[in-house]
Amino acid sequence: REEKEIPFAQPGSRTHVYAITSGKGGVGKSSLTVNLGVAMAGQGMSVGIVDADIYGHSVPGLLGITAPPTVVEGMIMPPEAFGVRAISMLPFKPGGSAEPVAFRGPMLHRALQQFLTDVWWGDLDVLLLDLPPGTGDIAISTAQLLPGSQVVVVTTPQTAAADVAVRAGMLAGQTHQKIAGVIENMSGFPCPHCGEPIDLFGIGGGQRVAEQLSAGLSADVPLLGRIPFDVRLREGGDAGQPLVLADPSAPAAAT
Amino acid sequence: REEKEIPFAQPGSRTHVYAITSGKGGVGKSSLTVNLGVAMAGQGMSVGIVDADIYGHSVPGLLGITAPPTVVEGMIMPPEAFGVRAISMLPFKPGGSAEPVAFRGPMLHRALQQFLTDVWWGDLDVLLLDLPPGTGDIAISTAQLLPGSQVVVVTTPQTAAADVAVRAGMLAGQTHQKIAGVIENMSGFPCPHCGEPIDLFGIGGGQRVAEQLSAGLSADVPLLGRIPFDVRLREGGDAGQPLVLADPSAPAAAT
Ligand SMILES: Nc1ncnc2c1ncn2[C@@H]1O[C@H](COP(=O)(O)OP(=O)(O)O)[C@@H](O)[C@H]1O
Ligand SMILES: Nc1ncnc2c1ncn2[C@@H]1O[C@H](COP(=O)(O)OP(=O)(O)O)[C@@H](O)[C@H]1O
Ligand SMILES: [Zn+2]
Repeated sequence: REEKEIPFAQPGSRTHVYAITSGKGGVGKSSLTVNLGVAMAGQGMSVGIVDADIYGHSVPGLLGITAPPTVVEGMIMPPEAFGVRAISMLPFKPGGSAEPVAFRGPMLHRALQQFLTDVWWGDLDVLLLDLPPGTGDIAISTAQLLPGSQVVVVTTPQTAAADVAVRAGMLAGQTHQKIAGVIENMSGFPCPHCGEPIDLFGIGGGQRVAEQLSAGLSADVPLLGRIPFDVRLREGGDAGQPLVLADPSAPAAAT
Repeated sequence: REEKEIPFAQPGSRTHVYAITSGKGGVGKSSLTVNLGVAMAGQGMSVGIVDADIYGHSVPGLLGITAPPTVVEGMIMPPEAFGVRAISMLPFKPGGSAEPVAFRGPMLHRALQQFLTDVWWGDLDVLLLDLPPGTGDIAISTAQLLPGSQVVVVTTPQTAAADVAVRAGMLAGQTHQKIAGVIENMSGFPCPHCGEPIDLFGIGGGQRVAEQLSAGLSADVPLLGRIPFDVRLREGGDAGQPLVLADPSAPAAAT
């Protein structure tokens, strides 16, 4: 069948597209993608999220979305919560024994393409894609389908997390994508008793990734922000009630 | 084909079998299973681990195991690391786009059965099964194939985690399994500056689960131990170098 165009890949598109990546799971990439989207929507932007993290696919849960998308006249209508429209490649958390589902490269590419052509997103200011951790088919398909998309790399302060985050970010060199920047998550926070910084997950990972990607890609890759460890972020995520904490620099800088 | 016997389900078996469960992902159940196994092996016990957590399957990585099992005369030889023999239903982390794989109930049951009949475990003092979070086919199959297995419930101190952990533990009432006890993970730790307790993940979840399961099952379900949040546990896990911290009460109590 004739191939539909992807609105966000057209020259005139004013939608800023960001592909959120990480080196490994558990650094808070999905939570951050959702909270960033909700923060931007809170600032009046029209925001969409594609959950392409087929291993984690936690975006609907993080937004409290339980209903599947509806289809109207051949277009998929994305569910909306907290001002953000979100579509997931696996709309529900694995519940029965029939999950997880077998995915193969070309199928992933077509599924991603469909989410970009057959979903009624409306006029978006920002489209965020929650990618799987690491470097894989989905990251490459994203670059092919959305060449103007910018990469955001998420890491924790730990050196080990930073090193794999650098590898994930270096893919942008091969896909000719710009890296919008690095976000360090689960950074230190002040002790509630004595006020001294508690660095649970080491120090300096974010800066390390920004420096190594800047060097490796001969580009200026900034550290966009540092989000402290805060159990309220986890509780909000568990309850499907995204929490926007004070990291205004990240959305502002990212746009 | 004629059905082989499961050595651990035989009346004379002296292998203590524990099924490690949780209410939701991310509470440290797999890390704990591995560290518990390594601790017991360190005390001179012969220990085996079945990684039945098809959603997480992190056991091989946590033990630094990269080689697949070998097959000798129709028996699967489990890889060994840190004194523990471990077999995984998905031996490698999803790398290519062909993962994750479709699993269905009866197939899961047969796969689990095969790991109990066709693996050359040797004479085990302890067999640990890392179950998927929640209540599902694998938990039920475990109870059917290993009726003598005892359940260990892992939670964090948070009430939300505790509540879903109670639900997972209550399954033991229907499967007629004994609950060996509850382990609270990511408990408070002293501030490195002022020594006051930092409770990142709330307080009291472990005790709450033990009390509610004791009431719900009319049984004495003890809180076996509390493992503090310690970033060295996470770093050890990431490096495939399991760390045994001071929680001697848990293995001792569990056996
Ligand atoms: N800044 C933070 N402080 C505390 N917990 C966090 C923070 N960011 C994320 N989390 C928690 O860490 C866990 C992993 O986050 P998740 O977004 O699923 O990671 P990833 O997508 O990288 O696998 C979740 O329980 C989440 O709520
Ligand atoms: N006591 C602890 N202190 C600090 N980090 C922990 C602790 N227990 C587990 N972790 C970390 O928490 C994350 C989730 O653990 P994991 O064992 O994968 O959880 P689950 O099997 O419940 O999904 C891992 O990064 C692990 O290293
Ligand atoms: Zn302090």
